[in-house]
Order: sequence, then structure tokens, then C-alpha cells
Amino acid sequence: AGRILAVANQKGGVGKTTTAVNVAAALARSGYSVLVVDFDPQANATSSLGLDPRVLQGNVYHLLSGEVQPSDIVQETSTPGLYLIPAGPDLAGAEVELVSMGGRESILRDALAGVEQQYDVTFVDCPPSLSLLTVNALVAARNGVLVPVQTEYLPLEGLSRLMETLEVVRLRFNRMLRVVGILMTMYDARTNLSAEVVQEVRAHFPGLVFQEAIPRSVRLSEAPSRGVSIFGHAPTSAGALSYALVAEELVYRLGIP
Amino acid sequence: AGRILAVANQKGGVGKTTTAVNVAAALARSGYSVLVVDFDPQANATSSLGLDPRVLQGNVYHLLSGEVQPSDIVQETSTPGLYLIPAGPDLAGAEVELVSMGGRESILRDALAGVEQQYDVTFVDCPPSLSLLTVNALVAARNGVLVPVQTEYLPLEGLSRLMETLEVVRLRFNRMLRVVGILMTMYDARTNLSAEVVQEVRAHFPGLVFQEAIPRSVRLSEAPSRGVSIFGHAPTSAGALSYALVAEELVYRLGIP
Ligand SMILES: Nc1ncnc2c1ncn2[C@@H]1O[C@H](COP(=O)(O)OP(=O)(O)OP(=O)(O)O)[C@@H](O)[C@H]1O
Ligand SMILES: Nc1ncnc2c1ncn2[C@@H]1O[C@H](COP(=O)(O)OP(=O)(O)OP(=O)(O)O)[C@@H](O)[C@H]1O
Ligand SMILES: [Mg+2]
Ligand SMILES: [Mg+2]
Repeated sequence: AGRILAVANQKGGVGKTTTAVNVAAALARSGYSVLVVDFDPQANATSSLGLDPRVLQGNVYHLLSGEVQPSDIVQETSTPGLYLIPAGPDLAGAEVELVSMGGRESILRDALAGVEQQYDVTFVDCPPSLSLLTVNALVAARNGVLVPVQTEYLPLEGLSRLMETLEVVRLRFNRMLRVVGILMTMYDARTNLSAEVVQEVRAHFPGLVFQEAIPRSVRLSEAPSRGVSIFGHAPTSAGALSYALVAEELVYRLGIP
Repeated sequence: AGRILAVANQKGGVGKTTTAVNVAAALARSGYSVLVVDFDPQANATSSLGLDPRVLQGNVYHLLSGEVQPSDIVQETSTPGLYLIPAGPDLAGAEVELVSMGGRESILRDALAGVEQQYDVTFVDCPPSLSLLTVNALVAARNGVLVPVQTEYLPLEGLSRLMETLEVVRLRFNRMLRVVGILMTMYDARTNLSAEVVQEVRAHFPGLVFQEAIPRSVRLSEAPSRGVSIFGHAPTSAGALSYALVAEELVYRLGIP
């Protein structure tokens, strides 16, 4: 059956959306059937894949309320084999609504029931917070969580807090939750800071850090403006090569045939 | 009386904390008495100013519940004239608790009553969300909001959504709310993307964008690891000069004598 992963880190701007979109695209290019679920009210994964969150009829918010099934709102993207469940502006209201519902932590898990039969890998892109939306994604993530960490000091500082939170969620809501891998992002070889942060994370979390670090590359920040992945925008760039290598290592870490 | 500003943008990693800390430090260096309120559960402003959020007794969470007065928990920093109301890990729980309280949008405003008599300028550093914590900061911001925008595509996309939200908050909770200025951050002169984004923002929001854009500079991302502002870490760097110019323009925009 297919794998479901959350892409999470409460620190903002560390490359969660960029990682979800481009690792998913790399897997789709190698023939896997892949789904991205945009679970951030900012809807950045939706626009990065070329869709306008304001005009789409159905989105993940309607999935939470049970109004629709996943297959009713799945969208195709410009990458063959890569599908999207979009976010919309109304998702911002879900946070407050979820608080007063019973079983509020597992609403997304139940709403996504069955997608693992249709897709080889599903990525849930999380907002920059440890809120109920992110907890829902962590509970839905049957196969674990991918943690992008920007190679700078403030993002590093938040990592141990995130690990503590993951442990709480694992004990209380999802025994299967584990960290599939920590991906170092926006690595700048010209600075000592990047190298120091990578060294520190590898020392603290042995075996968890992907071999490949994603370099800082303007091509990666340009791609969303064209609504395509890095492979559509700059297929021979350093960012494209790095994300392809990360996708290969992810397949190995997940034990996908 | 003193000014109170929120530093807000729901997009993650755009430089909210870096801006709050360094503009505040620049103003303190020119003789103003300045307060930073760390209203983000990540407590990045607290650690950027050299304090450990885990060991501090009182923090902004205790202020919300009325247990303490601001003067009970204010901390000095390594910059003379710059003071901090720290955040702590328990702030993460405030979001859910605030939802069910009456007058929930103005809890911070009431808790900070009187600080404008003691400080020339107060900055409230916001988390990356449009949640009740951020709404509280926007309601407390008697003199408006400073909006950092990273010079890239995804942050640009979120700006119009943020402006819509500010308008809703202004109409419903705080008639005085206005955008004091939009500050372009992490400007990279080597890429077309940065220049295009700046041009687009200036065209869309005439008169709102600070003259000075903050350059991308590794010195700015190193400073938090030493717990000092950019002026303490690298006083002659491009980042230090830029933040000093922004502080001067802010004084002008706020009409401070
Ligand atoms: N390796 C990279 N090199 C250069 N720019 C990058 C890289 N990865 C991401 N970016 C850019 O940095 C910004 C932040 O990345 P992204 O939006 O993916 O982070 P995020 O963690 O999803 O943010 P949020 O916390 O707001 O959800 C975006 O403008 C993106 O295009
Ligand atoms: N001009 C700059 N040049 C280089 N690095 C910067 C610059 N401004 C901020 N940074 C670094 O970029 C990262 C994001 O900045 P910062 O944490 O201030 O953003 P934020 O908007 O407060 O993030 P969050 O949304 O998580 O609160 C940090 O590692 C910071 O040190
Ligand atoms: Mg994102
Ligand atoms: Mg911050």
C-alpha cells in the first residue's frame, strides 16, 4: 500500500512547500503515482503547482467536513503522475472549528482514508505552526514525517522543540509516527554557518539526516512563479539534481520496492 | 506618548523577528527607550536577544492571564535602552485558551496598557499565522503594523491576503490599525527575482514601501546565535547600515519628535 508522509516544521520559511512539491515531482518523474495535500491556509503548494486557490471549487477544507471525497477534489498538475488536493482561503477557519469537534486530531486521517490505495506516496504540506492543523497532518502521516531544516541558527534552535512535540503526538495519537528524515535546505557553501549547522544536526540526530543537502538556488524560488516544479523550470539546475537525489534516498528510507 | 507596532506577516521566514530585533536595537542606539514583546511561541526574539525562554520565570503568557504586570517580567538586553517581554513554551497553549474567552481579540492590548508611557516605541513580534495570537497583536498595535516581505515570489503572493486580513481586523477590532510600512527583506542584487518583486510591491502599494531594502547577508543570520543584534555582532556590515536607515525612516513615518 502507499505511504503517507507529513512535511512539517513550525519554523517558518524553511522550505516545507518547496520540498513537498519538488520531492513529489521527482518521484512522479520516475514513474510513481504521487499526491500532494496542501494543508496550509496560505495555499503555497497549490499555487506552486500552477493552480489558483481562489477559483477552485472544492478543496481540503470541504474534505474535513465530509462534504466531499478525495477523488472529488483531486486536481491534475503539469507534471504527469503528480496530483494535488488543493487548499483554499476557508482552511484558515478550520483551526478554530476543529477545536470544538470530537476526535479533532484525527479528522484528516479519516478524510484521507483510502488514498494509500490510489497513490504510491502522499505528502501533506503543513503550515508553520504546531497547531491543530499540523497535529492532524502528523496523525494522518502513517509513514512518518519529513522535516526540512534551513541551515541557519534560528531554524536549528526550533528543531529540538519540534522533536519534543513529535514525541508527544506519537505517544498520544499516532504510534506509527517517526521521523523519516531531516532534510537540510538552503545550504550556502560560501558561509561557515551552513556547514556548522549541518554538522550540529548530524551529530544530534545520527542516521536521520539525508545525505544530500539542498543548495540555496534562485531557480528554486523562481519556479513557483511559473506554477511548475524545479524540473519544469530548470531541469539541469543544482536544485533539480539535489531534489532528485533526495527522492531516491526517500524511496530507500521508506522501503518502497 | 509612545508608539506600539506589530511586526506581522503570516508567511513564514520573511524576517519578522530579524526586523523587530534590529530596528528596535537601532532605535535604542540612537537614544530611544524601546520594548520588544515576543508574541511567538517559537520565542525567537527572546533567544535573538540573548535570553533562554526555557529558564525565564515570567513571560508574555502570564501577562495574558493577568497574573503579572508588564514591569514584573520585562528583561534587560545586551543593548542599553532595549527591553524585552519574553515568550515561553507555554504561549503555544494560549491560542486554544483564547478562543473560548470573552473579548478574546483585545487581551494583549489590555495587558499592555500603560507600556506606551514607559517606552518610546514597542514592537510586538508575531508568529507566522493569521491566528488569534496575531489578531491580538494587531489589536494592540495602536500605531500600526510593520510588514516585512521577503523579495521572492511565494511571500509576494501572500501579501495581498495579508492586506485583506488587516482590513478585516481594522473594521472589526482596531480602527487605528494602518500599515506603517512594508519592508523588503533578503534582497539579493544578483538575481532578477528580487528586483522584480520590489518593483511589483512598490507599484501595488505606492508610498508604503520603505526606501531601504534589507540585503541578504549572512551576518544577519549569525547574530542570533550570539544573542546580540546586528550592531553587536557586525556593526559595519551592510545589514547593520540598512537596519539603521530603516529605523530612521520609521521615526519619520511615525512622526516621532
Ligand atoms: N533551496 C532554496 N534556494 C532558494 N530559495 C528557496 C529554496 N527553498 C525554498 N526557497 C524559497 O524560500 C522561500 C521559503 O520557502 P518555502 O515557502 O518552501 O518554505 P515553507 O517552510 O514552506 O514556508 P512557510 O513556513 O511559510 O510554509 C520561498 O520563497 C521559496 O521559494
Ligand atoms: N536579510 C537577511 N539576510 C540573511 N538572512 C536573514 C535575513 N533576515 C533574516 N535572515 C535569516 O532568515 C531566517 C528567517 O528570518 P526570521 O526568523 O527573522 O523570519 P520570521 O519571519 O521571523 O520567521 P517566522 O515566520 O518563523 O517567525 C533566520 O534564520 C534569519 O536569521
Ligand atoms: Mg509552506
Ligand atoms: Mg519570527
